[in-house]
Amino acid sequence: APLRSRYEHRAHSHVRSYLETFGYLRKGHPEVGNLQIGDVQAHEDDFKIAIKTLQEFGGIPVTGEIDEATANLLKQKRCGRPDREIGDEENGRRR
Amino acid sequence: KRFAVQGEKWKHTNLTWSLKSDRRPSQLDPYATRSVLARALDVWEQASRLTFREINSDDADIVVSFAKRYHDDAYPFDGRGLILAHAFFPGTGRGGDAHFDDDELWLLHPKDDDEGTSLFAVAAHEFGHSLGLSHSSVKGALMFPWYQGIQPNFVLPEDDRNGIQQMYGPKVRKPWAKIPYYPVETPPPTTTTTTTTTTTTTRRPFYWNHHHNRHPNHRTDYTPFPRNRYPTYYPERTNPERPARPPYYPDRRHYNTTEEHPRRTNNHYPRPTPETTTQPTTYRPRYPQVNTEYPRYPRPNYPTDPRHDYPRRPYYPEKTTTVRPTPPPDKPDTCNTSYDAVALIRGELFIFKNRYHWRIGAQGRYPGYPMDISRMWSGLPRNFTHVDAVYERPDKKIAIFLGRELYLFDIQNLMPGYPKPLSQLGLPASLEKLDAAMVWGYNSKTYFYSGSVYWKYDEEEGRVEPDYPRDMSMWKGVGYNIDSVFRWKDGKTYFFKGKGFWKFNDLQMRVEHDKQLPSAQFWMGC
Repeated sequence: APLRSRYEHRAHSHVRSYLETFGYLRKGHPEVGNLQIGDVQAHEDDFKIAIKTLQEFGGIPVTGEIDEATANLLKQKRCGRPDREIGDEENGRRR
Repeated sequence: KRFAVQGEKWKHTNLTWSLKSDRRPSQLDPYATRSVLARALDVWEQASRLTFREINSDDADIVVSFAKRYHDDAYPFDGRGLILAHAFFPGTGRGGDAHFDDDELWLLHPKDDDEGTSLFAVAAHEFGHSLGLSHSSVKGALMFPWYQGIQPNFVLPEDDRNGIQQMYGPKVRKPWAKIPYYPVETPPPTTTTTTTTTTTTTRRPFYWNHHHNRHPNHRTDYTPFPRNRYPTYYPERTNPERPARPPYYPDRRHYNTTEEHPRRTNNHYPRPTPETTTQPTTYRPRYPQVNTEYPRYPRPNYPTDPRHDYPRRPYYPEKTTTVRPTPPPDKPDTCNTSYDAVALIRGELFIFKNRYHWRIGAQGRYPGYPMDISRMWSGLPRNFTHVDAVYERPDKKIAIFLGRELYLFDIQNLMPGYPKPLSQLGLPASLEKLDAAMVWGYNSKTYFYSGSVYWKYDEEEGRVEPDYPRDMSMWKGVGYNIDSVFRWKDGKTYFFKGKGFWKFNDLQMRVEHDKQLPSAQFWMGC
């Protein structure tokens, strides 16, 4: 897969930690190095889905990309509680 | 419906909260902070059955603390950055607690151009989590995750109200007056007075209250149906003093006997028939004719509260000429009097008027009251006419203010060294008397009221605090020269003046409802 630029990789990891902190992505992703091709694809899909969910929750256009509206949303002050308690869907806990 | 009910909720609705003593905000005044936090909780209290009471203990249900960076939980703060605060869902231990980032710039009274974050807005949001609500994706909802500031006249948005009411139910408004109160006409009592000590028995005033304390549309007979489509029919009134009643339904036929209309059983009075309507019908009171066909009053087989609107036997004036000695002239009428003092003593309500007092416990008014005050507190002077103020001190002693003196009782015994002049408490020597005294539930401090000013009294020192007196306008809506004030078991404050009272909102520092409520119905169970 094409290597990411250092800056892009850092921004990506910043967004990723934001998504993990607020429950959009599962914490503790495996190292990219030993991912299989299929896993990398699924990995990307998860990330894109997480971005879309965040955009929908935040009431901004859902694009799946880290566009300007999303970048602004990521900078806005907020509550420290996760938006989504990971595992709700699996164990069907009442939302 | 976009609110998110998380799952856990409190099993009880009378929640306690406290500001953690060792984790106070470093840049804010703790007193003002507590006031803002209390207002934030009040947002949820006004929308649900929940009630919040501040206590001075870290065992409260909701413990609020201000901390920086890592602070003994899995969610460290990020300095003056993204995260403002977080809170835990209901539960034991730290369940319900709310943590605020002390590095943030908190504002107690934010203005539009202020840089900083409204503590009230964030606290109201975090207390939503403490009550069991998760984030909502509705923009404008209080539980929206991102900080949105807050309007000065903030009202809880619909989405959040639905969420909290789904968990704890809507607020129950007290039905203050279920039975509309009708002014009744009472002819002047025909009493022949002799000497002042004993007067001859007076016939109880003859009430012309046709509704027997009931709504005019309330049917007295129990013919099950059809419920008549029109409200109860009033006879033509030709009584000059009485204003005419609203117009009656023109198409109603006049039945002068029940034979024509067998189902009608509440034929209480001779209806005017065409031949009689020429001359004005004599104004006759309506005597309810007992309807023998149906069980007139299904007797509830459980103790009923006299204040509720249960069917009661109608009042037969001729049957109640019981011989009853007229009470001595200054004995107050329980259901029609103002109060000199009101106090909660050992969990029971004591109401004082003239030389008498009532005692109201969990079962309601004790029989045999009003009773002479000196029967209970014999240490009072023989010739006193009334007490000015009474309150139970935090050390359970009973303080009774009489004119310029304070009488302190340990239950019924006058304490040695009393009575004391008010000046020894630090009150001005020119002060004639106090109007009221209480221990305020909001901060457990003692307050004295007189005329248009009030003092805060330090129980430890035994003197009023230096920068007092202050103007009574601080207690918005109450006015000057009150009769009494006390804190009821619900922790709320009640001010009395004349024959009515106000319930006081300690957080907003104003009366809950501008109009006074009648004391007799609410406190005496009249």
